[in-house]
Formats: sequence, C-alpha cells, structure tokens
Amino acid sequence: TMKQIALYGKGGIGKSTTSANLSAALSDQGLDILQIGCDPKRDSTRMLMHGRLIPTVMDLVRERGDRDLTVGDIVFEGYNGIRCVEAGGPEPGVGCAGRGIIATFQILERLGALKGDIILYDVLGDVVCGGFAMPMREGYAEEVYLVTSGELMSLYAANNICKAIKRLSARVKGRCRLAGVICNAKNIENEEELVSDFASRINSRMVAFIPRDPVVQRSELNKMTVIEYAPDSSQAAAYRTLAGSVLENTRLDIPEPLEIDELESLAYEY
Amino acid sequence: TMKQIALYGKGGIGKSTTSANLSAALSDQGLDILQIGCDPKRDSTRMLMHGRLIPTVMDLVRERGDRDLTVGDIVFEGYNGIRCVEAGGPEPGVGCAGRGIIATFQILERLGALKGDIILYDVLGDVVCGGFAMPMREGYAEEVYLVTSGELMSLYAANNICKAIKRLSARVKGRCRLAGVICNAKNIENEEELVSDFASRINSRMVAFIPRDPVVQRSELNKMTVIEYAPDSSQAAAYRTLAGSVLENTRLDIPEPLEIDELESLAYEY
Ligand SMILES: Nc1ncnc2c1ncn2[C@@H]1O[C@H](COP(=O)(O)OP(=O)(O)O)[C@@H](O)[C@H]1O
Ligand SMILES: Nc1ncnc2c1ncn2[C@@H]1O[C@H](COP(=O)(O)OP(=O)(O)O)[C@@H](O)[C@H]1O
Ligand code: SF4
Ligand SMILES: [Mg+2]
Ligand SMILES: [Mg+2]
Repeated sequence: TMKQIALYGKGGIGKSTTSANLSAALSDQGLDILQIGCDPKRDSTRMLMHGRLIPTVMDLVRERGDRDLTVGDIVFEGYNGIRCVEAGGPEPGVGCAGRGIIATFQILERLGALKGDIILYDVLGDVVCGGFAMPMREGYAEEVYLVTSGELMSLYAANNICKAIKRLSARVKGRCRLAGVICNAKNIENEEELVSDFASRINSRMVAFIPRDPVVQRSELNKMTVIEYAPDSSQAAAYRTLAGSVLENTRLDIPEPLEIDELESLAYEY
Repeated sequence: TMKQIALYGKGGIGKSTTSANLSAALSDQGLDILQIGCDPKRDSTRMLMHGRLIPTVMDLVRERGDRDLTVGDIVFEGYNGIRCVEAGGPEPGVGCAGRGIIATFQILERLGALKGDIILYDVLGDVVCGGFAMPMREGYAEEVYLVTSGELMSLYAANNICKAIKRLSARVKGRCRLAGVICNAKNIENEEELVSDFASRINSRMVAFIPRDPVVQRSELNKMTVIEYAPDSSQAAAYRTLAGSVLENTRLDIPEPLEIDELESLAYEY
C-alpha cells in the first residue's frame, strides 16, 4: 500500500535537504516517489531538479485558475524519475498557506497524480497553524517525522508540532501519528543524547542521526543531492540508512508534548 | 507623534537580534519603547529580558480568556525600561497566527498599553499570508523595514514581503510603506553591493549594513543585547547608527517587487 509521510520542522533545519536525499535513496531502491514541497520557499525539490525552482501550483492557479491545469503543468520529473511538485506560497498579504496546500492536493487527486509507492510531504513547521497542519488534518500525512537539531528553538518547534499531532490524532479523519525524530546535527555538545532523550520523553524515538557534513554544500553547488553527487560518501550512507528505517518503521505513536520549562531544563542539562 | 515600525524577514535572518539591539539603542536616547514579538518562536524580547522567555498573550488568552487580563500579565519591563510583549503562536494545528496577533494588539489597545515614542513589531516573514500581514493590513505597522542578507532565499522572502506591502498599500487602512532594507550580513561575496542593488531595484534603499560579528553570540551567552553587553564595540556602534537612521528616516515608498528570474539573475550576477 502507498505510504504517505511528512517531514515537519523549523525553517532552515534541513527538511528539504533531508527530504530530497531520502527521496533519492528510496528511488535507488526502485520505488516510485512523489515529493511535494509545502513551504512558501518553494525550494523543496530544487536539488532533485538540478537547481531549477519549478513553477508552483499556487502561482499557476492564480495566473490561470485550476480548471484547465494538466499533470504536465504541475508535476516535474527529477533525479531517477522522482516526481516533484511545489505547492508554493499564499497570495502575499491576503491568502492562507493552508488553503493553497489543500488545493494542491485536491488538484493532484483530481488529475490522478497523487499516487506512488511513497508520497513525501516537506512542510514548514515554524508556524503550526491550521494552515500548515492541513496535511495532517485532512489525513494526507499519515506518518510524521520531526526534523530537529539539539538547539532549543528547533526543539521548541518540534514540540509545537507534537501538540498539533496529539490534538489532530483524535479526529476521525486524522490518521496522523508521529513516526519518529530525525536529528539533523548542528554539532552542538551531546546532541545525539539530547535529541534521543527528547524523543523518548515525547513518547517516540530518534530514528536517524544525520551528521553535519560539508559534502552537502558541495552537492548544492553542483545542484544535486548528496545521493547523486557523492553516492559513496558516508553522508549518502546516512541518508540510505534513514531510507531503510522509514521503510521498515511500524511504530506510530501519539506524542506527549513537554511543558516549556521542562524543554528548557532538558536543553540546559546537556 | 508615535512611530510604529515593523521588521519583517525570513526566519533566522536576524530580525529579533536587530530589533532588540535597535530598541536598546533607541532607549539609550531616552525614548519610550514598546517591542512586540509576532513570531511563534516567542523569543523576540529574550535578550531584553536577560534570557527569559516571557509568557505569551496567546497562551494566556487560551488559559484564562482575554476578559480579565491586566497590563501586568502581558507587558514586561526589560533593559532600560523597554516594555516587552510576545504575541506567541496559534493553537497548534487549528489556530491562525494572524488572529492571535490582531487579538494581541486589540488587548493592548483596550488596556491603554499600545503606546510609546516608538512601537517596534518583530514579525516572521517566511509566510506572507493574510495572518502575518495583519500588522500591515490593519494599519499598525506604518513603516516596514526588510531584514535580509545576500542569500537568494532571504532575498526571495524579502521580495514576497514587498508584494504584500504593494498590495496592502492601496487599502484605505493600509498606511503601510517600505522604509528601507537592513542588510544583516552573512559574509557572502559582494554582499553589501548586492543588497544595495536589490534595494534600489525594488524602489527603496539599504539603510544599514550590520556586520556578522561573534560578539552577538558572546552577548547571547550572557543573555544580553550587544548594546548592554559590549556598548563600546563596533557592533554596538552599527546598531546605534541604525537607530539614528530610523529616527531620521522620512522616505516611505511603495515597493516594486522583482520577478523570480530577475531575482535569480541578480543573485548570480554577484
Ligand atoms: N546534514 C547537513 N549538513 C550540512 N549542511 C546541511 C545539512 N542539512 C542541511 N544543511 C544546510 O542547511 C541549509 C538549510 O537546509 P534546508 O534543507 O533548506 O532547510 P529547510 O528545508 O528545513 O528550511 C541548506 O542549504 C544546507 O546547506
Ligand atoms: N549580525 C549578526 N552577527 C552574528 N550573529 C548574528 C547576527 N544577527 C543574528 N545573528 C545570529 O543569528 C541567530 C538568529 O537570529 P534571530 O535574530 O533569532 O533571527 P530571527 O528573529 O530573524 O529568526 C541568532 O541566534 C544570532 O546568534
Ligand atoms: S492559518 Fe496559518 S497560513 Fe493561514 S492565514 Fe493563518 S497563519 Fe497564515
Ligand atoms: Mg525547505
Ligand atoms: Mg525572531
């Protein structure tokens, strides 16, 4: 059956880098992958598209309406046949990102393009409003992975996402569950222990520890994922290990968010 | 008359660091300052409050309703008498950040606390939806400063904010105008020329170039602004110069946003 997973986390934490490399590693195993960027930055699929910022669904809907859009207008084939979509951002100053994200999913569904072995949603997690929670509320993102580092503010964002998952998991449509925590390292002291401790306190577990490695920047300069640019690197191996964990994962939990003072004392403990 | 200014920019670009130091520099000139954080991270006023994350208005409204809130519940005095408020984030998964921000302003108005020589709004600019544009739509943020670096994605966020200002400047209530561009350096090649060029192409100007300086991290470790921790440093001088420019500024423009390909070629040119 089709697996629908979402990566949520603070802006700049490494969601898109992790998503693109995860998609690439999964496609190397022969799986049919659809990656949908749900961040107004619209750069989720950039490294899969060799540096190109593909047209966004929201821009196209604003220019031409959604009636006559075709699959070819909004779905682009990137590295290894991975299908790429960018939802884009709301109409500046007036729109709602949530309405645009849902509209994107409904258009893909209507066109019969919301399919694959795995659909990967890359979603901004700074603002856990009704808008950005749409992929969870409407039952699209069934397995949520939190991307975080050991920094207090990125744990704070991850904890907020847990509050949303907990609240939404009680809804009929909400099949959303927390599938695990991915630590994308920022090289702070005792980071692996800290994030692993955080993960178990919120009733989950750390499923991957991705080192901070300059090969990521070198791959970006060459407009490729690490999987494509440096397939034999230890960093590519880390993304492949993550791909294996995602495929094998059967643990889906309802998280237990922490209070702010518990979060602060956890961060200071390490 | 009271000046109402807002700093908008991409997450992590340095809005809160710049806001807190700007407020501190302005308060050193004897001015009465109110700083309001409008970012779910709720850490806008942290260095003014010696490391404390003050209670947010949205959390208090969710716990106790807004009827019986007093000024003492939501306004905290920080460095040099600067009054600090944090709007906080929406109810995770269901709320809208915009409704919370507006509710915060209305509660402060009702309590007679939305006053001072300068009110400084520190607003997230990654998502320029109707929610985060509220300070501009409702006529609170009259002078908007864009905080950006020379990186493509931070210029992209700044350009999106310009689209919102342009669109909202035509409304009756919308007195919002672009007052200038603040470059918070990330030490990329030819950054000052690039950001200055960007500013003039959008019909504005660069009002400050703030160096990237490790004294910011040292001040943070001591839970203070640079103005308080290292008042004689060149970095403190840069924030004081910004304060002077903000006080003297009379230029308020309606911006002309760039197309995405013009933005990309500008970034690659440098
Ligand atoms: N494991 C890593 N090692 C080194 N740099 C990284 C790593 N993960 C992300 N980065 C860097 O961080 C930047 C931001 O990551 P990105 O994936 O765009 O974040 P997000 O999608 O969460 O906003 C990228 O440009 C990339 O260079
Ligand atoms: N001029 C600067 N020099 C060095 N570091 C800076 C500077 N401005 C910001 N920073 C660093 O960047 C981080 C993010 O800045 P912050 O003000 O929190 O961003 P924002 O409010 O836009 O999310 C801060 O923790 C600070 O350490
Ligand atoms: S729900 Fe979220 S995305 Fe929509 S307008 Fe409100 S803050 Fe913006
Ligand atoms: Mg991203
Ligand atoms: Mg901030």
